[in-house]
Amino acid sequence: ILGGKSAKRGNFPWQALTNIHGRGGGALLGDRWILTAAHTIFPKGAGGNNVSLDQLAEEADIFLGHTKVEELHKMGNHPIRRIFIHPDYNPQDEHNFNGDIALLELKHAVTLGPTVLPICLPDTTNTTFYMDGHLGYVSGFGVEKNFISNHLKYVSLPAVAREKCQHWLDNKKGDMPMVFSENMFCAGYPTGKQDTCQGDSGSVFTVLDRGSGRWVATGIVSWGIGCAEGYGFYTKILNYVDWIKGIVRED
Amino acid sequence: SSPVPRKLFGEIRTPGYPKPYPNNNISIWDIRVPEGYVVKLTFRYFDLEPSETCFYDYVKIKADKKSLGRYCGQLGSTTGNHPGRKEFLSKGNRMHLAFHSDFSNEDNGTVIPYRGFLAYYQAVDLDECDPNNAAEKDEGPQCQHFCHNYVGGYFCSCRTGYRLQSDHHSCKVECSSELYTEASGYLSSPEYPQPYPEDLRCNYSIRLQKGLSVNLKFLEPFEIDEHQQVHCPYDQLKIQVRGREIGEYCGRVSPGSIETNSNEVDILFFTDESGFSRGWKIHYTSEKIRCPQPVPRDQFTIIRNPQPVYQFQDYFIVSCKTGYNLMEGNRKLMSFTAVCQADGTWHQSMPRCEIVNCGNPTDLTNGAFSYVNQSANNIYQSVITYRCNEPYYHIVTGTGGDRFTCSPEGTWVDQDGQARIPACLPVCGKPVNPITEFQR
Repeated sequence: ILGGKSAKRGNFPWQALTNIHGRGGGALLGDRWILTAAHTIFPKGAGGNNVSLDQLAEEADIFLGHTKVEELHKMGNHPIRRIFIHPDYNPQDEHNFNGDIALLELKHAVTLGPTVLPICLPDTTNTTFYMDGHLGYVSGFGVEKNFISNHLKYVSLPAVAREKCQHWLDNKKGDMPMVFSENMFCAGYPTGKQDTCQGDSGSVFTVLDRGSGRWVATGIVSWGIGCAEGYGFYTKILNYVDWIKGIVRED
Repeated sequence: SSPVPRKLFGEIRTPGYPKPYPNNNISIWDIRVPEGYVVKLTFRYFDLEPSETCFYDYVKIKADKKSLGRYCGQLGSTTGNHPGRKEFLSKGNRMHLAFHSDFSNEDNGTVIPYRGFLAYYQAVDLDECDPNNAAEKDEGPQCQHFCHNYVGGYFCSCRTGYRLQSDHHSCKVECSSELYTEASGYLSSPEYPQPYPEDLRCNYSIRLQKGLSVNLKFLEPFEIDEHQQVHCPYDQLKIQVRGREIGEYCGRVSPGSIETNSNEVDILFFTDESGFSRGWKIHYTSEKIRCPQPVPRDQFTIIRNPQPVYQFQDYFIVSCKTGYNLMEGNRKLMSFTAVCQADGTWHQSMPRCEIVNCGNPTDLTNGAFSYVNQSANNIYQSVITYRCNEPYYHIVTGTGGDRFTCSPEGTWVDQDGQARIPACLPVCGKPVNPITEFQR
């Protein structure tokens, strides 16, 4: 997290620290699911994507319940039973992060408390969260000032209108033809110093629904061009609510 | 003198008959027929010298040590004693004839040839039962009770309840092993209501099938010799039930009615050598033996369709009020039936009803339960409420709510009767310590 603040315990109780192919983040859903980005499990262009999901589940580390990495490690990891990758995600296509969403099922349900609480999913009829300027908060253990953070950070970023995102991207297209699909949104500032960065992937972009008083996950940290050099791009959770519920409820 | 062989019939004739009998003749005949018969003698032909008082010639007939007469003469003669068609009957089985002729049969110098007699005798059955035929006048009846004559003899028998003794004549009361097996009947002391005999050792046994109870009812009059100070020293009436004596009676006050509760009853009657009491009579009846009225052990026990009386082969069914279980010891019963046995006891003893216990309620993951009722126990109608560990979880219940009651079936159920407990589901998006921005 660049240009953010240190989170206090209980500020983002859904925040998960993952270590699958390096540092990543995730968010607790219910009491035994972790929502994260698919590319934290199958990185783009990685040659080792021949490993099975079962083996990945066996080797992945998930931590919950603290804002300090060291304390998180001390509290012990939460083993994974299964991994669900969205079928639209293509790890071979380095320029297209469409479908960058995954679910991790924990072997054991976690006991909720002040420092471990789930995030809500958005109501599929409500699209206001993605309107231009709607503020949200992103937390993560990712890079800050060139150093990977040992403390949970957060930053407040506005959602950006699709046209602005596309326009900004088009200007950058010459170098890297990245795909901005309808299953994504962007947030942040075109020239601002506040952004998410490497190591934040999989963490969720959350907004406060003032009507219900609940925090809702609207996006997943997915990709960007550099860090704090423009907008960041996030998986649009609203488009995957049915997929998520289908998996979670079936279990 | 010639004994006549013991035949059933025969003839007696004067010497030389039908030729005139000789003078100076004495002929004797002893007629004897078999025992059980008497002799009947008739003269077929009689022609003896007539004389006053049969002084000259005569035949003398004797039987049973008595003279049956002295006879002589001719039919139609003015003197003498012609027997005519007379039948001479002995009382015993013997008859003695003696014929005597004097030295001549002349009448005014003329010899008259008297031809003598021809007599027939036959054995006639003696009716020994006819008291008129008693050999001795002071003899009593041939039989004490009943006399049965037959040709050539007789035999005695006795009234019911008496036994012919070894003398074949006297009867003695037989009451030592009287058996009654009918459902009801009468029994009494011998000769009742006439005074009972002495020296009795009577035993009347009533034996009915199992499950029946004998009831005794004494009728009037009731008289058994007694003593004012000593209990029944002379004659005693004892009643035994299954070998156990339940009473000894005498005097003039009837014992009334006795319910024995047994199918085996013995009535013993002993008398001494004297007394003139009229005895007793009993009308016995029987009914199915009764069992004690079933009594619940507690206030939660229900006896279905209770009857005023329970008898052999009757049964009753027991259940418990709602919320209670039938228990026998530590064992729970699905049902209970008791049957009245032949001995008047129930084949099973009454169970008890114990309140249903639902046991500890199921623990709620990420939640807890608490008792609504003060007693905080798990018995029937206890109520608990489930709740979740708020604010991290919220409770999700069925339509029956979060209150569970201990049901009569022994399970905790909600208000819809469902046993499924609620669930505690995570509350999302409600951090206890959300971020707060200050500087603007």
